[in-house]
Amino acid sequence: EVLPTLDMALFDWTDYEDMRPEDS
Amino acid sequence: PEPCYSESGSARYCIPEFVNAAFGQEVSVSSTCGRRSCEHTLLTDLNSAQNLTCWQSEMLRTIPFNVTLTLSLGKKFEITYISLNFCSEKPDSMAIYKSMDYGRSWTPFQFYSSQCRRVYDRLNRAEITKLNEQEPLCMELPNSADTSNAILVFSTLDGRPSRTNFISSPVLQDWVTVTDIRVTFHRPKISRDVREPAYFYAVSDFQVGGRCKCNGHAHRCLRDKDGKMVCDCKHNTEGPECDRCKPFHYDRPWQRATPKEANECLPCNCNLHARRCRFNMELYKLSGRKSGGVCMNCRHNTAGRHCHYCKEGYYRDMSRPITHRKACLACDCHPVGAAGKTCNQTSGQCQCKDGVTGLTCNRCAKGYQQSRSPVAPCIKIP
Repeated sequence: EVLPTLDMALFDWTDYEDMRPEDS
Repeated sequence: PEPCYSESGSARYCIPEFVNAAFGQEVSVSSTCGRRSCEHTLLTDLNSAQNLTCWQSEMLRTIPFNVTLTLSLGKKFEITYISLNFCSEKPDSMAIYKSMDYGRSWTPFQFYSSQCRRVYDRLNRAEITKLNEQEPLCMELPNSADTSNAILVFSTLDGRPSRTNFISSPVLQDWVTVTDIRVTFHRPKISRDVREPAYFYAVSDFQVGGRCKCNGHAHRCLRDKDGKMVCDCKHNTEGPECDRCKPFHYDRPWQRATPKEANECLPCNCNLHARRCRFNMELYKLSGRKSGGVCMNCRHNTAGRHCHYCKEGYYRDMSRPITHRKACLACDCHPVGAAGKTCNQTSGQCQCKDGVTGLTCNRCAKGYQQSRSPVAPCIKIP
């Protein structure tokens, strides 16, 4: 079984803007 | 055949041939009877018994009777003898000095006098022991009734205890090393029967027997592009006397070669990832005196004293040899799934957050699902 890769678009960066990678 | 290497290519002790180092060299003199600018080549030209050519000082009528001959070899030599062939009667007192720094400083090599104590403040034929092997001796000049055979030979190692073990005697190796030789005639044989005495010194041949000093790492000396004499260094050595290791050949300290051991300089092992290295004595001792080279500025994302592992943030691609330019690959840890940017340097496994899996931590583990929180990207399925 191939597990799906993490979808960056699903993450909510509201409280973690300082942690957000540049390309997400 | 290459004298510094065996047929199988391994390094071996080699030395330049034994020569008369003075032959053809200029001698500067403090006194001469004839032309002032003849460079006194008659002293160091071919010495033929059928055609003796002599340098002669001017006539010396009053004290001091000092006359000096200075010979520059232009390079360090290890010399075995110095010989002077007199055209006149031998002097009463004379000294031989040597320089190891191209004439900047001088040390006495040997004294000759009928009165060692009075003229040179030295004991006549003092004893040379292992403790004073670099001590110049003073002795009477050997008498010779026949002036046509008035040769004086100073053997540099004669009477010195370590001469039979020269190869392993740094003291004697130093003792016989010269760049320049100075002979000073201090006193002629004074004749009391002559009413108006006048003296002169005359020499037909000045020889210096020895070998160009290359510390066992060259079989010949050559002139460099500036005309300076230098050793044709082998065994990964360089310098005028092959007296240091070539760059990047610092895996063990420089040593003089011996007939038993060539002691060639060895390259550092940097797995093709560095161009420079340095020697570390502590590491050399710790390795049992085998390897002390430390690579500098490892490239291609490698690290370590031999550039033999991957630097932080990179991991080893085991399908390639460590010498490959791409032997180290970036960890590529997922910016959210991984707890940091570094990975296991051999497997490439990033450190994953809870519930995250995969080499780069880019997937949720079985029984987990993606959340919206970048802090806990995978949560357990309820």
